[in-house]
Amino acid sequence: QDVPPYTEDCRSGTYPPSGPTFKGKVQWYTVNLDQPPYERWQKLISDKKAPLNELIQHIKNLAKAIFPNLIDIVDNKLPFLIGKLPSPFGEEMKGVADAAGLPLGEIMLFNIFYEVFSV
Amino acid sequence: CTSVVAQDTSGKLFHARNLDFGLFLGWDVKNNSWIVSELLKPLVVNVNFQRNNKTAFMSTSFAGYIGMLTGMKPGVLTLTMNERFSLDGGYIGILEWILGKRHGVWMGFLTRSVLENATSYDEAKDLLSKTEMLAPAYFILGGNKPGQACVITRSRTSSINFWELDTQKGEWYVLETNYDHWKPPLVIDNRRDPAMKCMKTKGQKSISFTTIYDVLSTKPVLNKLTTYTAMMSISENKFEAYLRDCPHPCMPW
Repeated sequence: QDVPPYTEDCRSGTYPPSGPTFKGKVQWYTVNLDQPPYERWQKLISDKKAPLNELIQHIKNLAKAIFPNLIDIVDNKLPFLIGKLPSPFGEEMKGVADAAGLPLGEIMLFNIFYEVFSV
Repeated sequence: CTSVVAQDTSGKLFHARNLDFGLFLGWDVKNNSWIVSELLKPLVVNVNFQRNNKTAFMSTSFAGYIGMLTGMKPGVLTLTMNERFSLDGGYIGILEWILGKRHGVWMGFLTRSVLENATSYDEAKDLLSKTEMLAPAYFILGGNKPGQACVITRSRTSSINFWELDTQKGEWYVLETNYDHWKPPLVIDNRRDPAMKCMKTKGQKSISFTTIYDVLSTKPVLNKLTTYTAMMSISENKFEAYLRDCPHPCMPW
């Protein structure tokens, strides 16, 4: 179709992936569950620190435009609830936040993104 | 999102998904793309979760998100989750959780617990059907034996519908987008019919990673929100994920 929804005949020959709809392979990481929860994500997050910061910054800008006080609440109030999360998730989030150099509340917000946007 | 579990004529199961996310979270006019979808792509990672130096489960995830949206427990099960929109949505669950009513489980934590701890398809099905959650969802689950595949439609508190593979009746695959499967999809967001048409065209005999990737590469199943395509097979012990792009002309959702 030349107009939305641009439905096309069922594609063939797309695998192995290549061409304009293929943007790259996904990199593998290992997370060792025998390590303390705080330490598990350090390597992965240190590699992905820059794009994670960029995404969180965009979400903050978006949130500020709609609810100016939301990020203050996220940064200052949400971290008090970290202890209410079942083990090992709270400790893992602390590890992620520290490795990324981001406030804990903002990592908690990222982890409830699905719940917030299921409306 | 679009998730599918298909069984070939020899009884092998193939589970695959397109992860679509970022609708209405900013549009990049210059590049004709959703800003959040593009920002998520560099964060997509495959994670091999190990215990005692052995793989406990694998997942395709976003760096920084510790829950699971796509995963495989080798030899046991495959699992994907699709977003289910509802007015009784997760924001109510989150507010209740913040205010101290903490009966519900965060969706990503439930899927991760299932991948980490469930020892069978039936146990996973039971956990995904009965655990109280903060948000509604669709769980697409595959097992390690022929016939073990289902879509569980969840409200925050209970299972609303359970749709299982039935090859005796000619239902050799289950396919879920973001609408209850017994109702028509939104007219302006019908990815289900093109995907099902493609599955039918490919046919049960030829189903494989190759043909499923073709299905998930066909517009509008592939769209501007698609960040990655993941494919899993218990019987072949294969897990693959690829970053996606949908150059214009392409549906925004």
